[in-house]
Amino acid sequence: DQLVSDNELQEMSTQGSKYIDREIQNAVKGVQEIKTLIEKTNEERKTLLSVLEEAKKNKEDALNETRDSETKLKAFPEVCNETMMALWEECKPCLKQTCMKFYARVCRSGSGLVGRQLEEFLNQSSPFYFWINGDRIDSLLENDRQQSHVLDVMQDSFNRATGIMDELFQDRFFTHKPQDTFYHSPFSYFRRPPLHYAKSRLVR
Amino acid sequence: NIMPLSLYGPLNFQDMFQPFFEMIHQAQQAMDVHLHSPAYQTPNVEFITGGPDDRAVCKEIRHNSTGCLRMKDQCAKCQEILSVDCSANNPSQNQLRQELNDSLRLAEELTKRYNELLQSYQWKMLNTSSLLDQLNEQFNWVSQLANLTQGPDQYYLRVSTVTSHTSESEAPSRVTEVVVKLFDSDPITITIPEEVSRDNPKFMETVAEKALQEYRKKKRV
Repeated sequence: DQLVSDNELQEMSTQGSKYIDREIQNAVKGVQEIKTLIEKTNEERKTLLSVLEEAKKNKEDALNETRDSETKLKAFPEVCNETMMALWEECKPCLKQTCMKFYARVCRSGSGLVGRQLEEFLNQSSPFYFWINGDRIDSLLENDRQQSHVLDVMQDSFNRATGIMDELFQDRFFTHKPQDTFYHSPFSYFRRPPLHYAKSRLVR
Repeated sequence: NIMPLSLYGPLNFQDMFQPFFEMIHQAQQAMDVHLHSPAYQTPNVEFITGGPDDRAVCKEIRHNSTGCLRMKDQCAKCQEILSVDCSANNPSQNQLRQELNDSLRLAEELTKRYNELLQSYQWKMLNTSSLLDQLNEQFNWVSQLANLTQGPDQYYLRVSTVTSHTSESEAPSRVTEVVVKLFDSDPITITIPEEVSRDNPKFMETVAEKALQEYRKKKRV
């Protein structure tokens, strides 16, 4: 049974609209709070980035020093060759056996191929490489390469995201100052005029 | 006047909210696209100081066998190579080797420290990404509602019909069925039990709350 008149429907619509309005206002308030949090996180990120850059510089200085010492040491005529070579000949089979055991137990696949590759590798290697800790230096350099790559990837995706967030937060809705023509962008150092969204940005 | 947000100037609801949904989505995508890729994982530096990262060692062995050299500690003769003292033959070479070992230890320590910072930085990124998720959750429905709006309407919620009938459940009771539209959405039917009468000031609040919940549920699906 239809219960209400048109006037009552209208009154009900008004009451319901007021509720929706309040919910929209609450959502907007929540968004403003999240925006503040994003800005705070970004400030912390900037501070951390400075520390990270300093640490990177220190690490690279130490790496360069290591590389320099390695180069100088390699330039020396090899000494103690006989002693080293004798030890190396005894070291190789043990190293091969230990490595193959480890590989079969932990890494599982393709032990045969690795065995041949390893033998060739050990025959080409020099005990001098061990003596100067060449393996540790190689690990450090590989790590340095990976760390640079990870930072590049992070920075790249963050820059893209902040570009969009800058646009978003520059909107007059977020700045709360309808008459402003310029406002501060939380993520970049520049002050830009407001953006007018192109048609293509609209969902519909 | 039930239209809010007049303080934002002449923009209407549609102009104001419509672009946000897509922009938040774009920002999320930009953050997430690499977030879970292997390239985003900080390298495990434990193994450079002889730690037990088996996966990294396996990878190195497969790649060029250098991973095997990490096992030198388990072979006495290999260890002895490191202890060979050549100072009698060439003292300056020995001193240089000492310098190399010192700078190597320092570089390893600083690499570890850098990696810890890199991980903190990565956490900061993940925090930002989760804040964007929250922003989306908080705002998505408003933006989607705005997207449904064809033109200016005085009402955010419009009641089309209110009917009363007996429910078809196991214990039949009288219920009020209210059909509403949020902006230009499809009609949403809300069922209110008889106990909440239309005279109750909470009646329309309950209807609107349920309508909004229903709308958000549908949008999430």
